[in-house]
Amino acid sequence: MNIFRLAGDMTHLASVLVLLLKIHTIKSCAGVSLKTQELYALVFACRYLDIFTNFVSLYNTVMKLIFLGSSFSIVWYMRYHKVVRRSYDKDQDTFRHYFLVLPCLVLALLINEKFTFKEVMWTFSLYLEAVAILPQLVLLQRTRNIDNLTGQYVFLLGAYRGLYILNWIYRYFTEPHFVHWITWISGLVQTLLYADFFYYYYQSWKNNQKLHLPA
Amino acid sequence: DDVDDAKDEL
Repeated sequence: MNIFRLAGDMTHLASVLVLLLKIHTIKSCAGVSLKTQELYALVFACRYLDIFTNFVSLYNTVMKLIFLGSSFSIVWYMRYHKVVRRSYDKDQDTFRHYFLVLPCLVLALLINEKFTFKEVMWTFSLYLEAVAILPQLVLLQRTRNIDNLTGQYVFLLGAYRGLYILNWIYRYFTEPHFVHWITWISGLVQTLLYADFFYYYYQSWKNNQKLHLPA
Repeated sequence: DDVDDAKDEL
C-alpha cells in the first residue's frame, strides 16, 4: 500500500459518501445519472466476485463491502425510494448504457490476462469502469448547471483515478515485475474522460461562477 | 504469480 493508492481509495470513498449524503439528506438525486450508478454497481459486482475467496486484507475486504453496499443502495434509492425517485430526470438521462456493456464484455473476452471466468469478469469490470462515467458527463452537459454536490462527486471520482495512476507509477518503480497494461490503459482512458470536466470545473472555480459545461 | 498482485487493488 502506498500513499497514492490510500489517497485514491479515500477519495473514491469520499465520492460515494458525498453522493449518498446528498441523496439521503436532501432526498433528491437531481443531476445524478442512474445509468452511471447502475454501471458502477455492475463494475463492483463483477470485480469483487472473489471477495470471500481471495482474502487480501481487512482493509481490502471492508472497502469492497462499502463500495458494493453504497453503489447498490444508491441505485435502490434512485429506483425505488418514493421521494428520491421523483427527482430522477429520466428523460434527460438517456445514454444507452447497454451499448457500453456489450463492447466491454466482448473486449474482456478478447483481451485479458487469463481466460478464466473470474479473470474475464475482472477485466470486464476494468473496461466498464473506464466508460461508466459517460452517462453522468452527458447528463451534466444536458442539464447545464451543475449543483455543487454532483460537481464534487465527479471531481472526486476523477481525482481518485488520477491518484491511482500515480500509484501505478510508484509501484512500477518499486515492485520489479509489477506490469499490468490492461489495468493501466483502461485506467488512463478513464482518467482522460475526466480531463475536460476538470478543465471546466477549474474554470468555474477560478472565476467563482456557477459550473456549466459547453453544450 | 504476478497476475494476483494487481488484485490487491480495489
